[in-house]
Amino acid sequence: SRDIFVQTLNLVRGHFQELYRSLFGGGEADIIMEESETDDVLECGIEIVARPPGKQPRSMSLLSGGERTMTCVALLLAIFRSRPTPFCVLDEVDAALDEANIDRFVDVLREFMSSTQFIVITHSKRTMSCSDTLYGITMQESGISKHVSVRFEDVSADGQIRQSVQS
Amino acid sequence: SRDIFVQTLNLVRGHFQELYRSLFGGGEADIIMEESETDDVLECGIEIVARPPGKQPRSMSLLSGGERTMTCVALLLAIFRSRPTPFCVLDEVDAALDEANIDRFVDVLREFMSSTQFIVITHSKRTMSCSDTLYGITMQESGISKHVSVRFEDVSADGQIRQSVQS
Amino acid sequence: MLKALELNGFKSFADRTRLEFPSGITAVVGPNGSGKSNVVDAIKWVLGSQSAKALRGSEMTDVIFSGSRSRKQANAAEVTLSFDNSARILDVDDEVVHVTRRVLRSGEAEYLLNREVCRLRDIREIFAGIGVTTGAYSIIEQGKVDALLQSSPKERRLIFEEAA
Amino acid sequence: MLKALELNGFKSFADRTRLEFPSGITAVVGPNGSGKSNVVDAIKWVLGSQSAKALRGSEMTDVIFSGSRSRKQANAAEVTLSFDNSARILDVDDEVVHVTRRVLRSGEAEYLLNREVCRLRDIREIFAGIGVTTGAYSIIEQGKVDALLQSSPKERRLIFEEAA
Ligand SMILES: Nc1ncnc2c1ncn2[C@@H]1O[C@H](COP(=O)(O)OP(=O)(O)OP(=O)(O)O)[C@@H](O)[C@H]1O
Ligand SMILES: Nc1ncnc2c1ncn2[C@@H]1O[C@H](COP(=O)(O)OP(=O)(O)OP(=O)(O)O)[C@@H](O)[C@H]1O
Ligand SMILES: [Mg+2]
Ligand SMILES: [Mg+2]
Repeated sequence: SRDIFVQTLNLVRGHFQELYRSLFGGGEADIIMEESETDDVLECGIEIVARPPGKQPRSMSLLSGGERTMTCVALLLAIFRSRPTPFCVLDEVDAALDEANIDRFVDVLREFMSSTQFIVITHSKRTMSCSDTLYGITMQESGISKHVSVRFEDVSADGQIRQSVQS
Repeated sequence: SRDIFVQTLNLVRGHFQELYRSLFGGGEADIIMEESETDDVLECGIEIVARPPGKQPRSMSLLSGGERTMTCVALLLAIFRSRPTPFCVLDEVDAALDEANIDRFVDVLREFMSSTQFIVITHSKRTMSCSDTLYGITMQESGISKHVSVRFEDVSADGQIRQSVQS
Repeated sequence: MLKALELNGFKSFADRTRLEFPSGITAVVGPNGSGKSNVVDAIKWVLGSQSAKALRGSEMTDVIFSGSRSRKQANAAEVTLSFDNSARILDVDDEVVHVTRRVLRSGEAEYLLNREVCRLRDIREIFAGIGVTTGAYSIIEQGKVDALLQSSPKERRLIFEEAA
Repeated sequence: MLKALELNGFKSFADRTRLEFPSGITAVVGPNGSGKSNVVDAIKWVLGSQSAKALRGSEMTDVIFSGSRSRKQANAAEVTLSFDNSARILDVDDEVVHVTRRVLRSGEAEYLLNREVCRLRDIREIFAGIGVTTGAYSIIEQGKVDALLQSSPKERRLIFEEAA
């Protein structure tokens, strides 16, 4: 089981390095097994290191909000590639992303679409326009949620959903 | 100093109740001094309670992301009203807000503009369009930040800033 | 893959509400506080979450619709997740697998697998078999996308072990 | 109110950069990782922040520009904040108050108030006098807007005391 762990870790590492480059358009990242006091592979912690393109290697704590999100998405999808999961629910993961990064993020999600179904909660028009289906959740009657199916044109500038298409 | 504390707290409470209603368009909120074991006003903790419009009172943990942001903004501005501060820096506080809430948020910031200067970091076009001045920060030369002054038309769909207006 | 989710009396979904999930990327949209994250909570809950805190509550019965101006509180919350199992990904010999979880105000709970009463652990085990556990990485909650960077090296390792 | 901020060798601002702050609402915009939050860190730092962690670093010298492909690292970081004091809000008898903070690779630090050497605590005290402290509520960091809701009742009380 020690071998399985190291094997999976190396698999995830490879995918992480590749996905990081796709999401960032360059740069490099790695997953590192910390030295453990017992020298036991099953005891050591796991470190993430990453260097965005054009930047010097420096402490992970100095990363920006958007860089943190993209790094974590790369890691998450790397785990999916090593162990496909049939569905994935992402609740407002694009909150910190600028629109250029949202585009790269959705492009990468598309690479996984054949094996994974994505449900993405978002306020971003960009993300909405790149999705296949839009589902609206509204609270017309106070305190009571209902769902409506939505077309992109129905989502108005202020995020309200026009009720003409209630299903 | 015990009296000063209670006095300030009551001042903040009043403003909080009022600002909460402006930001939420209704509902109610309060600041409550917890019972303390020593019965000493200077020892007790402070609880926040809030009920968005049209909803029943329930645990604060059940609030949505946007509701949490708006509640905290109301509290923050209530503190400003009791003790004006000449400037306030807000780093992506609109990340969880839909556009209707961004509008209410910026309208309320405007009420404070005479006494407080606001510097707001944002990715939202909505927030940008409601601001008086736009400042761009870019990293054209890898790893090196520069600033550019920006007009709203210069911010393209993908958040990139056209370099034609470098100052 | 997920076929559909039906909520009844779950949090702000007072009335029976059915959500069909197509393949591809589905964006769930709506105003702040409309109930989108409550849908995520419903998925976590029906898959067997045992933590009220993970569902933003303090007790498991906090997920029962607790009333509105026009509606009194519900007596129970029920969620059914329908899973397309034509590829037999789940260790159940059925084309479609329905998982139902119900809780009453009294705290009494019921679990159904394709309409047959089962235990919570049966549901948890079926989905653990395909790497979907409530602790893991197929559901990223609001505000938690950078959890992997926030956690300590040891915590991160536990997440990796679940994936291995 | 703030008049201007000048950064030189501070984090990603390798070259001397001057930002003028008008009154009203100023939106600071730009791509992910371009340096916007670094501007916020500069303001916190020049106002006297004593925590490297609050500036996302592990040591105080982490704020010195550490090099890029085209540029070698800087030897020092310097930030000057210019404050319009025509209303004498600050307890300093000057129309404009300039606060400068500098740190060298060696860790050596220097603080200036209107070009005169002073101590860090002098800077901290001047701004504490108008309710601006590095712990308080006039600077809301990225991801921290709901800190007041996240904190414990006792922690919240400390924030209120600072405001009182
Ligand atoms: N048991 C319950 N009964 C009725 N309503 C509930 C219950 N539990 C939570 N709610 C309501 O659900 C709302 C939160 O919904 P949710 O978190 O899904 O919003 P959201 O659509 O994700 O919004 P945001 O975009 O701000 O994240 C709260 O206003 C809360 O009052
Ligand atoms: N000492 C330093 N020298 C050079 N660059 C640094 C230094 N410290 C931090 N940086 C760089 O600054 C960048 C982060 O900048 P910042 O957090 O200001 O981005 P941001 O504009 O706020 O982005 P976001 O929109 O994603 O929040 C990181 O990529 C980091 O490498
Ligand atoms: Mg939500
Ligand atoms: Mg930032």
